[in-house]
Amino acid sequence: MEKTLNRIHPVSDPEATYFLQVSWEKDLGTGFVIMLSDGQCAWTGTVSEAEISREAADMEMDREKYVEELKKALILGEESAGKYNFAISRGEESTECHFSYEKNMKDVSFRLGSLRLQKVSRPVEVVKELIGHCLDRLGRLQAENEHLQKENERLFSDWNDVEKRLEKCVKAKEELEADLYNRFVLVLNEKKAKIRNLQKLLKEAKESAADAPYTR
Amino acid sequence: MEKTLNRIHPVSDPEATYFLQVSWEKDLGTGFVIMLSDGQCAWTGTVSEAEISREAADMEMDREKYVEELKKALILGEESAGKYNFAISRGEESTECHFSYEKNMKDVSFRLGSLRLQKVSRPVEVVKELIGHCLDRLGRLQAENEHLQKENERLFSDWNDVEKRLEKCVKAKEELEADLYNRFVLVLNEKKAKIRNLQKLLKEAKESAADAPYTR
Amino acid sequence: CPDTKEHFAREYDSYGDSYTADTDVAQLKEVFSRMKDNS
Repeated sequence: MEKTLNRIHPVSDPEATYFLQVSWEKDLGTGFVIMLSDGQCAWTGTVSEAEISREAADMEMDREKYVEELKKALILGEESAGKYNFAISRGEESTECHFSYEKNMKDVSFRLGSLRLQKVSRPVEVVKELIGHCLDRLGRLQAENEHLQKENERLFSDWNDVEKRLEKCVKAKEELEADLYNRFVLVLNEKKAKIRNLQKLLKEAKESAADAPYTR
Repeated sequence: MEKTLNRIHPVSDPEATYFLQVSWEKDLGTGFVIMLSDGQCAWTGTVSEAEISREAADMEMDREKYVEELKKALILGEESAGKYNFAISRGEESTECHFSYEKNMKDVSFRLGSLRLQKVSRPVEVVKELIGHCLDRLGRLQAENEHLQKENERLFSDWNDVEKRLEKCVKAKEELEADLYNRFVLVLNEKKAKIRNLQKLLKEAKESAADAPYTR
Repeated sequence: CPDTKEHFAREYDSYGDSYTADTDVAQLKEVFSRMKDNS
């Protein structure tokens, strides 16, 4: 069971605050339950899957698109963005309450839906449930945030370690290169010294052979 | 102004749910305001800095330690952990309410504090404020959660990148070493071939010089 | 020309490193880099 709670302000009395709780199973398009409360009284009503289809058909709107609009209006709390309006009119005996929601366009508003809500006999239970639900959600979010915070610290620490290892690897590569070249130079120069010596000996041997007849 | 809201269940009626809001400036030890509500009625009272000192002195407890106990009992919601109890007794005319809180030890409980709370004339405003405060906190936590989630993804991506760079560096170092040795061997072997050649020529030159008298 | 070719063949190995003149790190790096070009 999914549930959301938002604050709304009816167009007829923008100073007044109502709390709108919407509950549904899996997908809002299969129907939903509305619980409306002013903190003292509470009213409830249901919108069925068939009613949703009927509303969409009446508006000549694609059903999926209509459900998206319902989500934005009733669940995502976009009232504050000025995109949706709510109207609440309580009957004389206040056993019923008419609740409607509309979408604001540039110069026009069009009704998204409306329903009659029945007064709840024990509103205090509704209020407790609203606050309780909030506290439960707060608790879960708090725990999730703490978990994410720890994860982030761990990831940062891991990243830091790997960065250090990378720096070491880069340095080790540079040192290896320098070290190998130094060794190669030493070994090669040893061989070159040997070659110079052999060339000198060869030259001497050749000169000695050339001089031999004259010496004898 | 700091504020917390917790659910509590009085020992006299564990099935009943009350909401305990505690507000304070900067530090709980400088005094705090209690708002208690059962969802229908609300009571409020204040505990001053002097009263906190007095309670701590009465209990012969270090003031700082006493304030820590108050935090655990009233703010951190450790009632569910079974460590703290609350007692609420409402007067006959219900204009007042006696609220007390105690700490549970192994075989004994000791009273941490108590106060008389005065009934609030417009409890609906309190209820609205409690729910509103919850919704505001939920909004902030949700935003923080999304931020932490994004941070988490970024940190993971960074860590992943640097891990790949480290792998490349390790591989590059190994390839560099192999490559340098291969080139060195080729150049060194050229020198060795030269040395062998010169040694052969020198030997021939020496043999030739030794044979010369006999040939002439 | 053949004489120049012979001269360089006497003085330098097939990778361009002198048989007799001592080398240093910079010169050896250059020899190795040419080897990469010749592969």
